Amino acid sequence: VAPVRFDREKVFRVKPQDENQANIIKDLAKTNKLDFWYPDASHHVAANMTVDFRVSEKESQSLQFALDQNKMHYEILIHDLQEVIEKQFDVKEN
Amino acid sequence: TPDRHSYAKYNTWDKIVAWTEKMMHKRPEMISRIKIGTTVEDNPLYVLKIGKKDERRKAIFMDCGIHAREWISPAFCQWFVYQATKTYGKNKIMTKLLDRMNFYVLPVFNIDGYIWSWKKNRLWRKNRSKNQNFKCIGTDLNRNFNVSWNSSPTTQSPCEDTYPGPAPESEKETKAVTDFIQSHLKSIKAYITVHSYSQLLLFPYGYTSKLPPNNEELTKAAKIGTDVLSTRYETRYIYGPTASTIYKTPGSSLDWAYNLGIKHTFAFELRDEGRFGFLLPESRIKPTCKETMLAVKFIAKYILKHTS
Repeated sequence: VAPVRFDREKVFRVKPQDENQANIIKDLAKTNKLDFWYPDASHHVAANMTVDFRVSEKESQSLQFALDQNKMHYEILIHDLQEVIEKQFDVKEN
Repeated sequence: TPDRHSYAKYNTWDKIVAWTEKMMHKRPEMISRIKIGTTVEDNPLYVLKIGKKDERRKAIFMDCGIHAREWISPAFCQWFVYQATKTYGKNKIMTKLLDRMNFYVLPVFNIDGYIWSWKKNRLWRKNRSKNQNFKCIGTDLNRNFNVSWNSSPTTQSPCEDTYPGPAPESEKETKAVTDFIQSHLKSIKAYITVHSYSQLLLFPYGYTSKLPPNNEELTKAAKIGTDVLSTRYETRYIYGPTASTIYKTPGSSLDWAYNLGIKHTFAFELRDEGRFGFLLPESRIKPTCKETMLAVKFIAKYILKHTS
């Protein structure tokens, strides 16, 4: 099994303002492969919670469209996950 | 040399094993290594006992790396062992602590998952056990403890990242830890489990919004712990009972240890708050470890003073 790469995968941060928006995120999790970073799983998502999740490049556009359409506030914490993975090793050998 | 262990870097499992051997040989009077079991893929689960030989003294059990992708967690446990042995006899608090109590440190709980996160999938979370009749691999070890196990039916599928396993303590790793803690219950007065990220200091309960009988005491200890932590770099931590501070989490090690009778159990969610998430750069390992050390030393001092 070759190591998984995360090229141009993104991490979104969304703050559902109410139960309706929280349910939208749960529904998006049913139709998209979202890896929840916070909370641990989609069923924990609730109103006024900070929600972080990873999504593939392919699904990120349709996801952004859905969030925009539902007027949900979001930010993209990480634009290219593979880049950040490689950059975490930023300490040279002693 | 590139393959040398470094406290300023993330270390592979092989380097960590070699490090445990080196520490044992370097400080045999203070460090011993106990094999408490093996993982699903037969890796050895090692606990390092830090302190004097006398097993009757008060002790604190601390585990790191229960979730594979949370790499800053094992880095902290390595740092803790290093600092404990390095500053004993020099730092007043650490000397007092190690003269009177022991620490049992499990540097990596979920070894198979940690290895997998290095070699195959950096964002892997669970262990690597196979699930009968399912393609999906792994159990969330922090949902596998026998406390309100699987009380949230939404995580039945082994493909879920929070899959609690087919039964409580179904996982070899969970069983090894619960057996060890139960067999040392007389001496273990506190349990600390280290995760990331979010900068939180949590205590029971996770499985219910009910407050523990000593909630006031745990709140006070957590408040001072986060205050002490922030003295180093002004890093802000939030503290409180898990269920009301974040969300309900059944089957966690924190609640299991508390219900077993260890009335001081804490979970750290280390840096950061999401800017890097699980991918905290190595350049932030040391400051994260240094500030967390202050909180853990405070908690240990508190336990020494306030437990019988």
